Amino acid sequence: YALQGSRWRVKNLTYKISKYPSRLNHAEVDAELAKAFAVWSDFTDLTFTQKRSGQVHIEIRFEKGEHGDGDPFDGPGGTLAHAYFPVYGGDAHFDDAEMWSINSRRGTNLFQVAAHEFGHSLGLSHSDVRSALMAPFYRGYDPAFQLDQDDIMGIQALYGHKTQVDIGGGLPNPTVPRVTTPQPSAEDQELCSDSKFDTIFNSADGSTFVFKGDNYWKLTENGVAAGYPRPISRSWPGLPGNIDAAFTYKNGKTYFFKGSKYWRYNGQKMDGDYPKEISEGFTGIPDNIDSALVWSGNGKIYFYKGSKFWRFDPAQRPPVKSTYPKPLSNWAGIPDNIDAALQYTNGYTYFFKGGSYWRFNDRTFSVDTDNPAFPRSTGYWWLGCSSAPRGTVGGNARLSAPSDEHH
Amino acid sequence: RSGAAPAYGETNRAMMYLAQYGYLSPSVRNPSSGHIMDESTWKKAIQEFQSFAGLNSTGELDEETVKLMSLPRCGVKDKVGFGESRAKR
Repeated sequence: YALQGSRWRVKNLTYKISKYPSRLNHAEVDAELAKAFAVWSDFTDLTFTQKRSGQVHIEIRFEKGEHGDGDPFDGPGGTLAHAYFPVYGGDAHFDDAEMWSINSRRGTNLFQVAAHEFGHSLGLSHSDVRSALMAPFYRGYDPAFQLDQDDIMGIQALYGHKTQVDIGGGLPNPTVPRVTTPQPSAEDQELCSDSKFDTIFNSADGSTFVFKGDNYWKLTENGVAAGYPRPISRSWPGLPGNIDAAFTYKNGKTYFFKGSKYWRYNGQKMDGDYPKEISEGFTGIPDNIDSALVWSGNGKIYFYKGSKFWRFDPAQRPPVKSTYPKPLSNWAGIPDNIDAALQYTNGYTYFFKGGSYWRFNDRTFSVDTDNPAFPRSTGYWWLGCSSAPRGTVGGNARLSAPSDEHH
Repeated sequence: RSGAAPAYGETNRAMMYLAQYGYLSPSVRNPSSGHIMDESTWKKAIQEFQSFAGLNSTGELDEETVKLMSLPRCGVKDKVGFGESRAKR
């Protein structure tokens, strides 16, 4: 993604449609444009209110040819619309010579183009990720439209994650922290006495699970949920214990790895005929991996084994470049032979080994600096083990509320 | 001389396109001024567009590039703000 360099200082924005398209029902246009704004409010705390008159942040007009801004439209095809970045006013203009359509393969889809233009109105420039909404080319009607990870990272770089409870039909997204009703937590003796585990991952609905041996635990904001552990096989039928690694991809599917095999689940339901060979579904990735994650820095899938790592990009051919594997030491400060890794719902990436963990800083591409420093005790900060040391593992503990790492 | 003057049609359309979307100086679009430009500027502009659009960066106005330039798209420039210093991670 690319940021133009300006954004709105306020998050509650207003808009008005000063000039409607000549060939569509006004009420339908209102609904489609509201949906287009909702694409962005689903992942941030931005709100958009339509007004019928008066001063607004974003003015929307459907115009033909020269329309007063020195950037004339060119008739059907070619340029479909353009919008101004916040510093230039944020307005959006659509070429009324286009055959604008709603929920139809004919013509040009108004919702998709409007969602793109409103990305500009909010401060996003064009992206070079072909699958991103903010790519400059119109891709045709997509009935299953969803924002690409690239778009989400771009808009959240400008306006932060969504923190309010989403009353509407917001899309489930494992990178969006969900305000859930706090579940009762309990200290688990097994995990608190030995906080090393096989893998940790988020499910598509944003829940976080820890796998160890044949059992699993669900994590809450403050530790592990009461009523756990439970057998893995009871919730993920067909999945064995002692899993090596797991992650949930942006398609909402969760992938589990063990030895030379992998499984794909949709939620907790096996998503087809599994297990399959890793060499078949993840060509270029070795067997017996230590861990895997979808990296918050670029939405690609990373696999770790021993002192090496691989990057897997499903959109590329081949998905693993010949330059891999690369030394894990590239991830400055992360040790070899890690046990587990995940992109947590707060957008950060974490690595776990033994009873310790590290938070990764995507910008410096190294372990984050904080007080207490990393590595920290997994038991204290993730599993709610009040008896575990809070500070740097082996360091002194500074008394404070446990596990505010989750926030 | 004919080689120097921009070939009208495809090349001229491509030049207008690249200027419109931020790959060449906007002055190229000024119909009242002839515009001579050196080969490397022209080649670099095409390569940048090809790289941004996910095509092979040949620097040549090949068929695939011309085809992509004809697709319906957004009117906002591709290169603006920090997009210019887009650094691959």
